[in-house]
Amino acid sequence: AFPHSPTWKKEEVTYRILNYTPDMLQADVEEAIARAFQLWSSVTPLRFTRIHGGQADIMISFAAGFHGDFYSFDGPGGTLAHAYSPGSGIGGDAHFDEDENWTKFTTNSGYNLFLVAAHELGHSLGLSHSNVFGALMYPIYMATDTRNYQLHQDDINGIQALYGPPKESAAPPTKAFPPQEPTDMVPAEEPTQMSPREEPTEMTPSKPPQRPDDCDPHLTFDAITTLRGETLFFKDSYVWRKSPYFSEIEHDTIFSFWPSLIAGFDAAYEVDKRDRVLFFKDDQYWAVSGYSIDSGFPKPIQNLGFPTSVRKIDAAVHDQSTKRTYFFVGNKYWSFNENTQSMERGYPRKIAADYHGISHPIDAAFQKNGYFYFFHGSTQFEVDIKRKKLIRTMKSNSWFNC
Amino acid sequence: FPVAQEKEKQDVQYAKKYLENFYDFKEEKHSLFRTKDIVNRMADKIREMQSFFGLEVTGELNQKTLDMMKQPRCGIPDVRSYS
Repeated sequence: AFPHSPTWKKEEVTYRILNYTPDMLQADVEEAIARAFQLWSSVTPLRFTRIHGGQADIMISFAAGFHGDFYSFDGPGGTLAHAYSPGSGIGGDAHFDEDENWTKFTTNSGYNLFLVAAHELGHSLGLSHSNVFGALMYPIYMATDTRNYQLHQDDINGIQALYGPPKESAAPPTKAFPPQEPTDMVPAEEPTQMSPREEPTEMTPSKPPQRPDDCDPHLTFDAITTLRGETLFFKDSYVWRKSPYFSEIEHDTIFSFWPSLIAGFDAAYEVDKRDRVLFFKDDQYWAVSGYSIDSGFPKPIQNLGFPTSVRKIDAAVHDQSTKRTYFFVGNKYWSFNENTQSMERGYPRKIAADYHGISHPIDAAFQKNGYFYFFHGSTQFEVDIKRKKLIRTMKSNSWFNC
Repeated sequence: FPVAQEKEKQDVQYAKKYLENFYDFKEEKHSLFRTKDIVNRMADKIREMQSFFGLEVTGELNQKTLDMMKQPRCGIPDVRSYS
Protein backbone atom coordinates (compact mmCIF):
# COMPACT_ATOMS: atom_id res chain seq x y z
CA ALA A 1 0.00 0.00 0.00
CA PHE A 2 0.99 3.63 -0.10
CA PRO A 3 2.54 5.27 2.99
CA HIS A 4 -0.04 5.42 5.79
CA SER A 5 -2.30 3.08 3.76
CA PRO A 6 -4.86 5.62 2.55
CA THR A 7 -8.24 4.14 1.64
CA TRP A 8 -11.71 5.38 0.77
CA LYS A 9 -13.66 5.59 4.01
CA LYS A 10 -16.93 4.72 2.29
CA GLU A 11 -18.21 1.91 0.10
CA GLU A 12 -19.90 4.04 -2.56
CA VAL A 13 -17.19 5.60 -4.70
CA THR A 14 -17.92 7.80 -7.70
CA TYR A 15 -15.94 8.19 -10.89
CA ARG A 16 -16.11 10.49 -13.86
CA ILE A 17 -14.52 10.21 -17.29
CA LEU A 18 -13.34 13.72 -18.08
CA ASN A 19 -12.25 13.16 -21.66
CA TYR A 20 -11.63 10.43 -24.20
CA THR A 21 -8.77 9.16 -26.28
CA PRO A 22 -9.36 9.46 -30.03
CA ASP A 23 -7.76 6.01 -30.39
CA MET A 24 -10.97 4.27 -29.34
CA LEU A 25 -14.69 4.65 -29.59
CA GLN A 26 -16.11 6.43 -26.57
CA ALA A 27 -18.32 3.45 -25.85
CA ASP A 28 -15.25 1.21 -25.80
CA VAL A 29 -13.44 3.56 -23.41
CA GLU A 30 -16.45 3.55 -21.09
CA GLU A 31 -16.71 -0.21 -21.25
CA ALA A 32 -13.02 -0.69 -20.50
CA ILE A 33 -13.22 1.60 -17.49
CA ALA A 34 -16.41 -0.03 -16.25
CA ARG A 35 -14.90 -3.50 -16.55
CA ALA A 36 -11.83 -2.33 -14.69
CA PHE A 37 -13.95 -1.08 -11.80
CA GLN A 38 -15.99 -4.27 -11.83
CA LEU A 39 -12.79 -6.25 -11.36
CA TRP A 40 -12.22 -4.56 -8.01
CA SER A 41 -15.86 -4.39 -6.90
CA SER A 42 -16.14 -8.14 -7.35
CA VAL A 43 -13.61 -8.76 -4.59
CA THR A 44 -14.41 -5.94 -2.15
CA PRO A 45 -17.46 -4.26 -0.60
CA LEU A 46 -16.84 -1.24 -2.84
CA ARG A 47 -19.42 -0.08 -5.38
CA PHE A 48 -18.54 2.33 -8.16
CA THR A 49 -20.98 4.80 -9.68
CA ARG A 50 -20.30 6.89 -12.72
CA ILE A 51 -21.28 10.54 -12.68
CA HIS A 52 -21.26 12.88 -15.63
CA GLY A 53 -20.61 16.23 -13.98
CA GLY A 54 -19.10 17.83 -10.94
CA GLN A 55 -16.37 16.42 -8.74
CA ALA A 56 -16.15 12.65 -8.53
CA ASP A 57 -13.88 10.73 -6.16
CA ILE A 58 -11.93 9.29 -9.09
CA MET A 59 -11.49 11.60 -12.08
CA ILE A 60 -10.23 9.83 -15.18
CA SER A 61 -8.54 11.67 -18.02
CA PHE A 62 -6.23 11.34 -21.01
CA ALA A 63 -3.38 13.81 -21.43
CA ALA A 64 0.02 14.03 -23.09
CA GLY A 65 3.28 15.44 -21.74
CA PHE A 66 2.86 18.05 -19.04
CA HIS A 67 -0.74 17.98 -17.82
CA GLY A 68 -0.86 19.99 -14.66
CA ASP A 69 0.73 17.79 -12.02
CA PHE A 70 4.38 17.14 -11.20
CA TYR A 71 4.55 13.94 -13.24
CA SER A 72 4.58 14.72 -16.92
CA PHE A 73 4.16 11.94 -19.42
CA ASP A 74 6.97 11.02 -21.76
CA GLY A 75 5.63 10.39 -25.22
CA PRO A 76 5.09 6.93 -26.71
CA GLY A 77 6.23 4.05 -24.57
CA GLY A 78 7.87 4.38 -21.18
CA THR A 79 5.29 5.55 -18.69
CA LEU A 80 1.78 4.66 -19.79
CA ALA A 81 -0.33 6.11 -16.98
CA HIS A 82 -0.40 6.96 -13.28
CA ALA A 83 -2.95 7.41 -10.54
CA TYR A 84 -3.13 8.87 -7.07
CA SER A 85 -3.93 7.17 -3.81
CA PRO A 86 -7.32 7.81 -2.17
CA GLY A 87 -7.87 11.32 -0.95
CA SER A 88 -9.47 14.64 -1.68
CA GLY A 89 -8.68 16.77 -4.71
CA ILE A 90 -6.32 14.92 -7.02
CA GLY A 91 -6.47 11.92 -4.70
CA GLY A 92 -7.82 8.86 -6.53
CA ASP A 93 -7.50 10.45 -9.96
CA ALA A 94 -6.13 8.42 -12.87
CA HIS A 95 -4.27 9.90 -15.84
CA PHE A 96 -3.52 8.05 -19.07
CA ASP A 97 -0.79 9.10 -21.49
CA GLU A 98 -2.51 10.19 -24.70
CA ASP A 99 0.72 9.67 -26.63
CA GLU A 100 0.13 5.94 -26.31
CA ASN A 101 -1.98 4.00 -28.73
CA TRP A 102 -4.92 2.83 -26.65
CA THR A 103 -6.94 -0.13 -27.79
CA LYS A 104 -9.62 -2.51 -26.65
CA PHE A 105 -7.69 -5.36 -28.17
CA THR A 106 -4.72 -7.34 -26.93
CA THR A 107 -2.10 -6.54 -29.50
CA ASN A 108 1.58 -5.74 -29.80
CA SER A 109 0.81 -2.42 -31.48
CA GLY A 110 -1.00 -0.70 -28.64
CA TYR A 111 -1.89 -0.88 -24.98
CA ASN A 112 -5.06 -2.46 -23.75
CA LEU A 113 -6.96 0.22 -21.90
CA PHE A 114 -8.82 -2.22 -19.67
CA LEU A 115 -5.58 -3.72 -18.37
CA VAL A 116 -3.90 -0.39 -17.72
CA ALA A 117 -7.05 1.10 -16.22
CA ALA A 118 -7.50 -1.86 -13.91
CA HIS A 119 -3.93 -1.40 -12.70
CA GLU A 120 -4.28 2.35 -12.21
CA LEU A 121 -7.60 1.99 -10.42
CA GLY A 122 -5.82 -0.33 -8.04
CA HIS A 123 -3.72 2.72 -7.13
CA SER A 124 -6.87 4.86 -6.93
CA LEU A 125 -8.12 2.44 -4.30
CA GLY A 126 -4.90 2.44 -2.31
CA LEU A 127 -2.71 -0.34 -3.68
CA SER A 128 0.87 0.37 -4.60
CA HIS A 129 2.99 -1.93 -6.76
CA SER A 130 3.44 -5.63 -6.36
CA ASN A 131 6.66 -7.45 -7.18
CA VAL A 132 4.73 -10.60 -7.92
CA PHE A 133 5.20 -11.38 -11.60
CA GLY A 134 1.80 -11.87 -13.18
CA ALA A 135 -0.10 -9.79 -10.64
CA LEU A 136 -2.16 -6.92 -12.01
CA MET A 137 -0.33 -4.50 -9.71
CA TYR A 138 3.06 -5.52 -11.12
CA PRO A 139 4.41 -2.25 -12.54
CA ILE A 140 5.35 -3.51 -16.01
CA TYR A 141 2.70 -3.71 -18.73
CA MET A 142 1.95 -7.33 -19.65
CA ALA A 143 -0.12 -7.93 -22.76
CA THR A 144 -2.63 -10.50 -21.57
CA ASP A 145 -5.73 -12.09 -23.01
CA THR A 146 -8.44 -10.05 -21.29
CA ARG A 147 -11.25 -12.44 -22.00
CA ASN A 148 -12.26 -13.90 -18.63
CA TYR A 149 -9.50 -11.90 -16.98
CA GLN A 150 -9.03 -12.80 -13.32
CA LEU A 151 -7.17 -10.97 -10.61
CA HIS A 152 -4.05 -12.63 -9.29
CA GLN A 153 -4.41 -13.88 -5.73
CA ASP A 154 -1.79 -11.33 -4.71
CA ASP A 155 -4.03 -8.52 -5.99
CA ILE A 156 -7.00 -9.96 -4.13
CA ASN A 157 -4.99 -10.32 -0.93
CA GLY A 158 -3.80 -6.75 -1.25
CA ILE A 159 -7.14 -5.10 -1.87
CA GLN A 160 -8.92 -7.20 0.74
CA ALA A 161 -6.28 -6.23 3.28
CA LEU A 162 -7.49 -2.68 2.72
CA TYR A 163 -11.25 -3.19 2.32
CA GLY A 164 -12.12 -6.73 3.24
CA PRO A 165 -13.99 -9.25 1.08
CA PRO A 166 -17.29 -8.57 -0.68
CA LYS A 167 -20.33 -8.62 1.59
CA GLU A 168 -22.27 -11.31 -0.26
CA SER A 169 -19.75 -14.12 0.13
CA ALA A 170 -16.47 -14.77 1.93
CA ALA A 171 -14.67 -16.10 -1.16
CA PRO A 172 -14.14 -14.00 -4.28
CA PRO A 173 -16.01 -15.08 -7.42
CA THR A 174 -14.01 -17.03 -10.01
CA LYS A 175 -15.33 -15.16 -13.05
CA ALA A 176 -15.45 -11.40 -13.37
CA PHE A 177 -16.83 -10.97 -16.90
CA PRO A 178 -18.34 -12.75 -19.81
CA PRO A 179 -16.17 -12.79 -22.94
CA GLN A 180 -16.33 -9.34 -24.46
CA GLU A 181 -13.94 -8.63 -27.31
CA PRO A 182 -11.64 -10.17 -29.85
CA THR A 183 -8.04 -10.51 -28.85
CA ASP A 184 -6.26 -8.85 -31.72
CA MET A 185 -6.66 -6.51 -34.64
CA VAL A 186 -4.31 -8.34 -37.04
CA PRO A 187 -5.67 -11.17 -39.21
CA ALA A 188 -4.06 -14.05 -37.33
CA GLU A 189 -5.83 -15.05 -34.14
CA GLU A 190 -2.90 -15.55 -31.83
CA PRO A 191 -3.12 -15.46 -28.06
CA THR A 192 -0.62 -13.02 -26.66
CA GLN A 193 -0.24 -14.68 -23.32
CA MET A 194 2.20 -17.50 -23.30
CA SER A 195 1.29 -20.88 -21.90
CA PRO A 196 2.63 -22.95 -20.30
CA ARG A 197 4.77 -20.79 -18.03
CA GLU A 198 6.70 -21.14 -14.81
CA GLU A 199 4.29 -19.17 -12.56
CA PRO A 200 0.76 -20.13 -13.51
CA THR A 201 -1.70 -17.47 -12.49
CA GLU A 202 -4.45 -18.27 -14.97
CA MET A 203 -6.23 -21.42 -15.95
CA THR A 204 -4.32 -23.50 -18.49
CA PRO A 205 -5.94 -26.76 -19.45
CA SER A 206 -2.92 -29.03 -19.88
CA LYS A 207 0.40 -29.60 -18.15
CA PRO A 208 3.45 -28.63 -20.22
CA PRO A 209 5.96 -31.32 -21.22
CA GLN A 210 8.85 -31.71 -18.80
CA ARG A 211 12.21 -30.21 -19.69
CA PRO A 212 14.33 -32.87 -21.41
CA ASP A 213 17.60 -33.67 -19.75
CA ASP A 214 20.58 -31.80 -21.19
CA CYS A 215 22.37 -35.05 -21.91
CA ASP A 216 19.43 -37.02 -23.22
CA PRO A 217 20.89 -38.71 -26.32
CA HIS A 218 17.55 -38.30 -28.09
CA LEU A 219 17.32 -34.56 -27.44
CA THR A 220 15.91 -32.57 -30.36
CA PHE A 221 15.28 -28.87 -30.79
CA ASP A 222 12.53 -26.77 -32.31
CA ALA A 223 14.77 -23.82 -33.13
CA ILE A 224 18.18 -22.37 -32.31
CA THR A 225 19.52 -18.86 -32.64
CA THR A 226 22.42 -16.75 -31.60
CA LEU A 227 21.72 -13.55 -29.66
CA ARG A 228 24.48 -11.03 -28.92
CA GLY A 229 27.18 -13.63 -28.76
CA GLU A 230 25.14 -16.22 -26.90
CA THR A 231 23.31 -19.22 -28.32
CA LEU A 232 19.72 -20.08 -27.40
CA PHE A 233 18.30 -23.56 -27.95
CA PHE A 234 14.51 -23.90 -27.91
CA LYS A 235 12.34 -26.94 -27.26
CA ASP A 236 8.63 -26.46 -26.49
CA SER A 237 8.60 -23.74 -23.83
CA TYR A 238 12.15 -24.39 -22.67
CA VAL A 239 15.35 -22.56 -23.44
CA TRP A 240 18.96 -23.64 -23.01
CA ARG A 241 21.23 -20.63 -22.97
CA LYS A 242 24.90 -20.98 -23.77
CA SER A 243 27.10 -17.98 -23.10
CA PRO A 244 30.78 -17.67 -24.00
CA TYR A 245 31.33 -16.13 -20.56
CA PHE A 246 29.97 -18.94 -18.42
CA SER A 247 30.69 -22.65 -18.48
CA GLU A 248 27.27 -23.71 -17.20
CA ILE A 249 24.27 -24.00 -19.47
CA GLU A 250 21.50 -21.76 -18.16
CA HIS A 251 17.97 -23.13 -18.10
CA ASP A 252 15.17 -20.68 -18.87
CA THR A 253 11.72 -20.56 -20.41
CA ILE A 254 10.53 -18.63 -23.40
CA PHE A 255 8.06 -16.91 -21.12
CA SER A 256 10.82 -15.61 -18.88
CA PHE A 257 12.34 -13.70 -21.80
CA TRP A 258 9.35 -12.89 -23.96
CA PRO A 259 6.11 -13.34 -22.01
CA SER A 260 3.89 -12.54 -24.94
CA LEU A 261 5.47 -14.96 -27.41
CA ILE A 262 3.96 -18.38 -27.95
CA ALA A 263 5.99 -21.47 -27.10
CA GLY A 264 6.93 -23.99 -29.73
CA PHE A 265 8.94 -21.99 -32.22
CA ASP A 266 9.48 -23.48 -35.65
CA ALA A 267 12.56 -21.46 -36.48
CA ALA A 268 14.68 -18.53 -35.30
CA TYR A 269 17.68 -16.56 -36.49
CA GLU A 270 19.66 -13.47 -35.61
CA VAL A 271 20.59 -10.57 -37.86
CA ASP A 272 23.38 -9.29 -35.66
CA LYS A 273 23.96 -6.03 -37.53
CA ARG A 274 20.41 -4.97 -36.79
CA ASP A 275 20.43 -6.49 -33.29
CA ARG A 276 17.30 -8.41 -34.17
CA VAL A 277 16.19 -11.98 -33.70
CA LEU A 278 13.28 -13.29 -35.73
CA PHE A 279 11.06 -16.05 -34.38
CA PHE A 280 8.78 -18.13 -36.54
CA LYS A 281 5.73 -20.10 -35.58
CA ASP A 282 3.33 -21.52 -38.18
CA ASP A 283 2.73 -18.84 -40.79
CA GLN A 284 3.79 -15.88 -38.64
CA TYR A 285 6.98 -14.32 -37.40
CA TRP A 286 8.07 -11.84 -34.76
CA ALA A 287 11.11 -9.58 -34.51
CA VAL A 288 12.68 -8.90 -31.13
CA SER A 289 15.58 -6.82 -29.91
CA GLY A 290 16.76 -8.18 -26.58
CA TYR A 291 13.60 -8.51 -24.54
CA SER A 292 11.55 -6.07 -26.61
CA ILE A 293 9.21 -7.26 -29.30
CA ASP A 294 9.06 -4.88 -32.22
CA SER A 295 5.73 -3.21 -32.77
CA GLY A 296 3.63 -4.36 -35.69
CA PHE A 297 4.32 -8.06 -35.10
CA PRO A 298 3.40 -10.80 -35.69
CA LYS A 299 3.50 -10.56 -39.46
CA PRO A 300 2.67 -13.25 -42.01
CA ILE A 301 5.66 -15.10 -43.43
CA GLN A 302 4.35 -14.26 -46.87
CA ASN A 303 5.67 -10.75 -46.20
CA LEU A 304 9.14 -12.23 -46.61
CA GLY A 305 8.25 -13.57 -50.03
CA PHE A 306 7.08 -17.09 -49.30
CA PRO A 307 4.29 -18.44 -51.50
CA THR A 308 0.98 -19.06 -49.77
CA SER A 309 1.60 -22.78 -50.11
CA VAL A 310 4.31 -22.47 -47.44
CA ARG A 311 2.51 -22.63 -44.11
CA LYS A 312 5.51 -22.96 -41.80
CA ILE A 313 9.30 -22.86 -41.74
CA ASP A 314 11.39 -25.77 -40.50
CA ALA A 315 14.55 -23.80 -39.75
CA ALA A 316 16.37 -20.59 -40.57
CA VAL A 317 19.95 -19.36 -40.36
CA HIS A 318 21.61 -16.07 -41.24
CA ASP A 319 25.02 -15.79 -42.86
CA GLN A 320 26.64 -12.58 -41.61
CA SER A 321 29.25 -12.52 -44.35
CA THR A 322 26.81 -12.52 -47.26
CA LYS A 323 23.83 -10.95 -45.48
CA ARG A 324 21.71 -13.86 -46.66
CA THR A 325 19.24 -15.77 -44.56
CA TYR A 326 18.44 -19.33 -45.50
CA PHE A 327 15.01 -20.75 -44.81
CA PHE A 328 14.50 -24.50 -44.84
CA VAL A 329 11.15 -26.05 -45.65
CA GLY A 330 10.88 -29.79 -46.25
CA ASN A 331 13.52 -30.79 -48.76
CA LYS A 332 13.98 -27.28 -50.12
CA TYR A 333 15.46 -24.00 -49.00
CA TRP A 334 15.10 -20.31 -49.84
CA SER A 335 17.70 -17.56 -49.79
CA PHE A 336 16.56 -14.18 -48.45
CA ASN A 337 18.62 -11.04 -49.06
CA GLU A 338 18.55 -9.04 -45.81
CA ASN A 339 19.81 -5.92 -47.58
CA THR A 340 17.03 -5.80 -50.16
CA GLN A 341 14.58 -7.61 -47.89
CA SER A 342 13.55 -9.92 -50.70
CA MET A 343 13.84 -13.54 -51.70
CA GLU A 344 16.59 -14.26 -54.19
CA ARG A 345 15.83 -15.52 -57.65
CA GLY A 346 16.45 -19.13 -58.42
CA TYR A 347 14.97 -20.36 -55.15
CA PRO A 348 13.76 -22.57 -53.67
CA ARG A 349 16.49 -25.07 -54.32
CA LYS A 350 16.77 -28.62 -53.08
CA ILE A 351 18.79 -28.94 -49.90
CA ALA A 352 20.44 -32.09 -51.21
CA ALA A 353 21.69 -30.28 -54.29
CA ASP A 354 23.81 -27.83 -52.31
CA TYR A 355 24.31 -29.47 -48.93
CA HIS A 356 25.36 -33.05 -49.49
CA GLY A 357 24.91 -35.44 -46.66
CA ILE A 358 22.52 -33.27 -44.66
CA SER A 359 19.37 -35.08 -43.58
CA HIS A 360 16.11 -33.24 -43.90
CA PRO A 361 13.80 -31.85 -42.82
CA ILE A 362 16.09 -29.60 -40.87
CA ASP A 363 14.65 -28.98 -37.41
CA ALA A 364 16.93 -26.11 -36.39
CA ALA A 365 20.04 -24.28 -37.51
CA PHE A 366 22.46 -21.63 -36.38
CA GLN A 367 25.70 -20.09 -37.53
CA LYS A 368 28.92 -19.83 -35.56
CA ASN A 369 32.51 -19.05 -36.50
CA GLY A 370 32.10 -19.67 -40.18
CA TYR A 371 30.07 -22.86 -39.83
CA PHE A 372 26.42 -23.68 -40.14
CA TYR A 373 25.06 -26.20 -37.66
CA PHE A 374 22.05 -28.07 -38.95
CA PHE A 375 19.95 -30.24 -36.68
CA HIS A 376 17.90 -33.21 -37.79
CA GLY A 377 16.44 -35.18 -34.94
CA SER A 378 19.21 -35.88 -32.44
CA THR A 379 21.93 -35.45 -35.05
CA GLN A 380 23.86 -32.29 -35.75
CA PHE A 381 25.75 -31.47 -38.93
CA GLU A 382 28.66 -29.04 -39.02
CA VAL A 383 28.96 -27.42 -42.43
CA ASP A 384 31.60 -25.09 -43.79
CA ILE A 385 29.57 -22.11 -44.97
CA LYS A 386 31.75 -21.03 -47.87
CA ARG A 387 32.41 -24.45 -49.30
CA LYS A 388 28.99 -25.85 -48.28
CA LYS A 389 30.88 -28.92 -47.23
CA LEU A 390 29.89 -31.26 -44.42
CA ILE A 391 32.73 -31.34 -41.91
CA ARG A 392 31.41 -33.69 -39.24
CA THR A 393 28.30 -34.97 -37.52
CA MET A 394 27.68 -34.78 -33.80
CA LYS A 395 24.94 -35.35 -31.28
CA SER A 396 22.43 -32.51 -31.03
CA ASN A 397 23.46 -31.77 -27.45
CA SER A 398 27.18 -31.53 -28.15
CA TRP A 399 27.11 -27.93 -26.87
CA PHE A 400 25.94 -28.91 -23.39
CA ASN A 401 29.15 -30.29 -21.90
CA CYS A 402 27.79 -33.81 -21.64
CA PHE B 1 21.67 -10.55 -22.54
CA PRO B 2 24.98 -8.79 -23.27
CA VAL B 3 24.96 -5.04 -24.01
CA ALA B 4 25.29 -3.67 -27.52
CA GLN B 5 28.38 -1.56 -26.72
CA GLU B 6 27.68 1.63 -28.62
CA LYS B 7 24.64 2.27 -26.49
CA GLU B 8 26.43 2.13 -23.15
CA LYS B 9 26.55 5.85 -22.30
CA GLN B 10 22.97 6.39 -23.32
CA ASP B 11 22.04 3.41 -21.24
CA VAL B 12 23.59 4.89 -18.09
CA GLN B 13 21.69 8.13 -18.55
CA TYR B 14 18.49 6.22 -19.18
CA ALA B 15 19.02 4.15 -16.07
CA LYS B 16 19.73 7.20 -13.98
CA LYS B 17 16.47 8.79 -15.08
CA TYR B 18 14.59 5.56 -14.43
CA LEU B 19 15.98 5.27 -10.93
CA GLU B 20 15.13 8.91 -10.24
CA ASN B 21 11.56 8.37 -11.37
CA PHE B 22 10.84 5.05 -9.72
CA TYR B 23 13.45 4.37 -7.04
CA ASP B 24 13.97 7.78 -5.44
CA PHE B 25 17.52 8.14 -6.70
CA LYS B 26 18.87 11.64 -6.18
CA GLU B 27 22.01 12.85 -7.87
CA GLU B 28 23.41 15.37 -5.38
CA LYS B 29 25.48 17.69 -7.51
CA HIS B 30 27.37 19.38 -4.66
CA SER B 31 28.84 16.37 -2.91
CA LEU B 32 32.62 16.55 -2.42
CA PHE B 33 32.87 12.86 -3.23
CA ARG B 34 30.52 13.21 -6.12
CA THR B 35 31.65 10.60 -8.60
CA LYS B 36 32.27 7.69 -6.27
CA ASP B 37 29.30 8.60 -4.08
CA ILE B 38 26.96 8.75 -7.04
CA VAL B 39 28.26 5.48 -8.42
CA ASN B 40 27.76 3.75 -5.08
CA ARG B 41 24.30 5.17 -4.55
CA MET B 42 23.30 4.33 -8.07
CA ALA B 43 24.53 0.78 -7.57
CA ASP B 44 22.42 0.57 -4.40
CA LYS B 45 19.37 1.72 -6.32
CA ILE B 46 20.07 -0.72 -9.11
CA ARG B 47 20.22 -3.48 -6.50
CA GLU B 48 16.90 -2.32 -5.11
CA MET B 49 15.36 -2.40 -8.55
CA GLN B 50 16.86 -5.78 -9.40
CA SER B 51 15.56 -7.20 -6.13
CA PHE B 52 12.08 -5.86 -6.83
CA PHE B 53 11.91 -7.47 -10.26
CA GLY B 54 13.52 -10.72 -9.25
CA LEU B 55 16.62 -10.10 -11.34
CA GLU B 56 20.05 -11.20 -10.25
CA VAL B 57 21.10 -8.60 -7.68
CA THR B 58 24.50 -7.36 -8.82
CA GLY B 59 24.28 -3.58 -8.63
CA GLU B 60 25.54 -3.55 -12.18
CA LEU B 61 23.65 -2.13 -15.09
CA ASN B 62 23.61 -5.31 -17.14
CA GLN B 63 21.49 -5.79 -20.19
CA LYS B 64 18.77 -7.72 -18.41
CA THR B 65 18.37 -4.85 -15.96
CA LEU B 66 18.39 -2.25 -18.67
CA ASP B 67 15.85 -4.09 -20.77
CA MET B 68 13.58 -4.34 -17.76
CA MET B 69 13.88 -0.58 -17.33
CA LYS B 70 12.77 -0.07 -20.91
CA GLN B 71 9.56 -2.02 -20.54
CA PRO B 72 6.38 0.09 -20.75
CA ARG B 73 5.10 0.59 -17.23
CA CYS B 74 3.07 2.55 -14.73
CA GLY B 75 4.36 5.95 -13.68
CA ILE B 76 4.03 5.32 -9.97
CA PRO B 77 7.37 4.70 -8.21
CA ASP B 78 8.09 1.26 -6.83
CA VAL B 79 9.53 2.49 -3.51
CA ARG B 80 7.48 3.51 -0.49
CA SER B 81 8.86 7.03 -0.17
CA TYR B 82 6.59 8.20 -3.01
CA SER B 83 4.32 11.03 -2.03
